Amino acid sequence: TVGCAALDKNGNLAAGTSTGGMSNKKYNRIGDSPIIGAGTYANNITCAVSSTGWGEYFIRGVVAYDISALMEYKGLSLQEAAHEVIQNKLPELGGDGGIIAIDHKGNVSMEFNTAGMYRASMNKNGELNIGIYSE
Amino acid sequence: QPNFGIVIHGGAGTILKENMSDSLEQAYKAKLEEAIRTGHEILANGGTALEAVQRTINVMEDSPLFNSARGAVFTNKGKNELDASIMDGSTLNAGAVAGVTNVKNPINLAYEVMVNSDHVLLSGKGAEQFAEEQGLEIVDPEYFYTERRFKAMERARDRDKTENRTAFYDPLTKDEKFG
Repeated sequence: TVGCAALDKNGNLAAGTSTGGMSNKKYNRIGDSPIIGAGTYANNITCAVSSTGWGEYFIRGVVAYDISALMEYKGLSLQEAAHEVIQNKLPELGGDGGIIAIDHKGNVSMEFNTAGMYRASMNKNGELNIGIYSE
Repeated sequence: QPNFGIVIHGGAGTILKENMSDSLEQAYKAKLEEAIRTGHEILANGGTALEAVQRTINVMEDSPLFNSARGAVFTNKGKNELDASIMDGSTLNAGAVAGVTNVKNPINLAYEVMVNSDHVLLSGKGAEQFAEEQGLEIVDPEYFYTERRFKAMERARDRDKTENRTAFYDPLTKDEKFG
């Protein structure tokens, strides 16, 4: 799976996700990537999110929207919300994976509970951050 | 200067350093950098977040390194079925596609669903028909073939013959989930 979330100069957020799904899948199985609210979500008043991981659990957890909802209704920061969903809620459901997200202020989160996640971020100053493992 | 920024992922899972050669690691990092610089340049020049998201994902879709489009994993029947979605935070409009087999860049089709249809999610043959109607690039499904992903599917299919699995066995430990 690949995904991207962005904030433009007009303050607009967007998110997208694209995937081949799960290897050896049967029965036209579909994961979270094309499910709005699970694999992808964006809302200008909160954040934009793209998910990657074990899709069935991201669907059950409505993961991408859940992060936005925690920000909107409980006032959590993006990082607090992403940590709560990926490190606490998702493992309780039995799922694993991660998200990347950016909020309306330009704050970034790259949260995952697996051994690694291919990831990168870049801010308005051009500062680049690339990672793979959970170092 | 107005604030802007971009963040990407290329999948999560059992990514262990001991299983990664230095050259492959550098290849991943180089492609991640190429992708994010593509989107960053669009944003720096005043482009929209939606355009940045699409063009950035296109770079990763066109790379065989990642499980999307050209590097997609195979189904049990030896096919590639592609899914994608996109959402506009300014309008809460969204578009998505599932199970397409011949659209070169599925994220572009998700965008077309969002802006040029009354629907949110199209699937299978209907989604492919819509892609043609919107003038998106259609490719032979062979375009998505990579030997690495095909062999991974064959290994998984072989295990199917010897293991008694439930619907919710852990794909993380079975080499069948690539983010």
